[in-house]
Amino acid sequence: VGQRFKATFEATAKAFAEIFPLMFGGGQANLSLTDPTDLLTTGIEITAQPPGKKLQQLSLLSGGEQALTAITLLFAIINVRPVPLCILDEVEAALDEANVAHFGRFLKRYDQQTQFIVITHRKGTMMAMDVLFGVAMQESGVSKMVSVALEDAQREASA
Amino acid sequence: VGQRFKATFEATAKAFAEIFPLMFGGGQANLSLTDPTDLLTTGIEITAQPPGKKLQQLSLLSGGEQALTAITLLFAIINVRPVPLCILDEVEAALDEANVAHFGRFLKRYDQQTQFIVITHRKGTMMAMDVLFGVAMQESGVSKMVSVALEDAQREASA
Amino acid sequence: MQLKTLEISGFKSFADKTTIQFNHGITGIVGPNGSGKSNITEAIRWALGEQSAKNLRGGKMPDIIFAGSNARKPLNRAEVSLTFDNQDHQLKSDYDEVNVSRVLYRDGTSTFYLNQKSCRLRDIVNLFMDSGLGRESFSIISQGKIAAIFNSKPAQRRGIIEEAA
Amino acid sequence: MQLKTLEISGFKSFADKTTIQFNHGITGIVGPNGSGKSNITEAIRWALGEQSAKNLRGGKMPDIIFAGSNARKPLNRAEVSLTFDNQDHQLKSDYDEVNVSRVLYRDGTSTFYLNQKSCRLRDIVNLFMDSGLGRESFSIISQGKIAAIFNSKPAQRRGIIEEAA
Ligand SMILES: Nc1ncnc2c1ncn2[C@@H]1O[C@H](COP(=O)(O)OP(=O)(O)OP(=O)(O)O)[C@@H](O)[C@H]1O
Ligand SMILES: Nc1ncnc2c1ncn2[C@@H]1O[C@H](COP(=O)(O)OP(=O)(O)OP(=O)(O)O)[C@@H](O)[C@H]1O
Ligand SMILES: [Mg+2]
Ligand SMILES: [Mg+2]
Repeated sequence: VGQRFKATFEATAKAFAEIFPLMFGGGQANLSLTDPTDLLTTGIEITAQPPGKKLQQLSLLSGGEQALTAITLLFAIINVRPVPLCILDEVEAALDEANVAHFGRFLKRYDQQTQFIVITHRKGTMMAMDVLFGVAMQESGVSKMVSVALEDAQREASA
Repeated sequence: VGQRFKATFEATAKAFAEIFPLMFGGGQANLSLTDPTDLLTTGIEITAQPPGKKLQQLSLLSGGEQALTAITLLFAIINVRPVPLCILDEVEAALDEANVAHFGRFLKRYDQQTQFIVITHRKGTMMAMDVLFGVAMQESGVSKMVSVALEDAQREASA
Repeated sequence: MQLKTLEISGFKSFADKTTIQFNHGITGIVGPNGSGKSNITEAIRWALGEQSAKNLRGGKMPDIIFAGSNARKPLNRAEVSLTFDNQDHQLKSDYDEVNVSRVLYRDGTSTFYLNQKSCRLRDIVNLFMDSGLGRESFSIISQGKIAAIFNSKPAQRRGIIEEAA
Repeated sequence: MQLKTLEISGFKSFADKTTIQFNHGITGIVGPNGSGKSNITEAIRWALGEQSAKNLRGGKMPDIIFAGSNARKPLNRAEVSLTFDNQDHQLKSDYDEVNVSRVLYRDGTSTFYLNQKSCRLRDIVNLFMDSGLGRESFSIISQGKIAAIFNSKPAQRRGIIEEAA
């Protein structure tokens, strides 16, 4: 069990270190074990250094940098152990428009192996969707699905 | 002291109950004291009922509804005790486009008595600004102010 | 393993029976604040066996049953059904199609079904345990939780690797 | 009372001296993720007397001094100055214009100035105490903190009313 954890951890750490510079356009990041001698209880430390910046503690990263780093970890895990279904509820709220576009492109890379359901109010993310479902509350307090024309939403989003 | 707290509380509660339906297009909300007999240590309870919905505990409200309720409380306090300077750092991240527009209109109502500095990446909020400052990191790791043409940003935002 | 259909009836704001058919490709769900998008996420979480009302933003489990509105009375039961294409048998079941249903009544009674056969909650949880949809996994990231990976302690993060392992 | 000028030098990512002149009307600050927008918010908070490094996202106070980058060495001091128009004398000072400066050196030494005269931190805090910019007030809402009002306990929320009272 400890060995399997170690193997999974090392594969995830490798994927995380590879994906981070792709997501951030540079920089570097690492996962490390707080106690490599005790695989059953060790914690996991994250370090992240956006391009051009000094390596500092995670708390100093900006809101968008933290969200993007967490999203990078998500994709690293999916890389190592594909999940059949992945539901993301407004995970890109803190990202600027350029990073939203990065995020959308990354979804497309994994979309063969993972079924993504993405809840969003960001137009940039809508651009990366293949199907859109709309939820509305025409009668107050009662949710109802409504059809949303993807082409219209995407045309509006790219305006 | 207890009396002054009570007076401020009641004025804030009145403003909160008035502003909420304006912000949400209906519905109702209240502030109440957990222990009205002990003004020195009483806590403050919030109830909020968006239009058409049943009154339920705050935790069941959506992310955007919670943000909008908190913003409503902010404006209620500014109403009662104007603050000279108010800095808002991406407070509208969870709002949909329609609510972002509401938020922008509310800023304009209080802008005579309060100097607002609003950090945002939402185009709708940019529409409500009178002046825009841009921050950039042209040299990596070093922040620099850059001029942003407000008309361009607003024209792009209204597209 | 692919989610084909989601049926929600009486769960939170979905007072009326709602059916969503998923297709291939990336599915986006959009709508105004408070329309019910996160409720869809929670319906799926609940049907997969979530036992903590807090993880569904409630105080106690009956909070997830439609509580009524201006125009409607409260309901007495909530039901969510998930139908998966299991031709690749990623789910440990002989069925090519797996249907999971969970029902909760306001008096607290619960019933669970696997391909229309009554079962216990634990059977549903076990079915999904090795599929990558387990509780600690990254497969469902709730609204506002993306920051949690940062604020969590190193010891908490190990759960994510354990789940993937 | 109106903030006229903000000068930042060596505070976090503002390695070079930066001056922002505020005008009438609502000011928006925009820019890419990580460019330094929230650092501006924190510079103002710090200059007004913030003593908790955690409230500035740091571990200890020297974390707010520019730590260097690819191309630049770390700096040894951070300085932030705020200039207020005080013609309405909302700030308890005879001056029509009030300038507040705070300096921190990496060795931990701090200096504070009120209109170019050396003072103590407490003098700055007291000056702003009744202006509505005190610590518990709603005057500075940091990134990610808007939800805090919900997650805070009823007892914690009283601070907001106390500040306004
Ligand atoms: N048991 C219930 N009965 C009826 N309505 C409920 C119940 N539980 C929650 N709701 C309502 O569902 C709404 C929240 O829906 P949800 O969180 O899915 O919105 P959302 O579309 O995700 O919005 P946002 O974009 O703001 O995140 C709330 O207005 C809440 O009052
Ligand atoms: N002491 C320091 N020295 C140098 N850089 C620092 C220091 N402290 C923080 N930073 C850097 O400042 C950047 C964060 O800036 P800030 O939080 O202001 O970004 P932001 O513009 O608000 O971004 P977002 O839109 O993502 O919220 C981080 O990249 C961080 O590494
Ligand atoms: Mg939501
Ligand atoms: Mg920020």
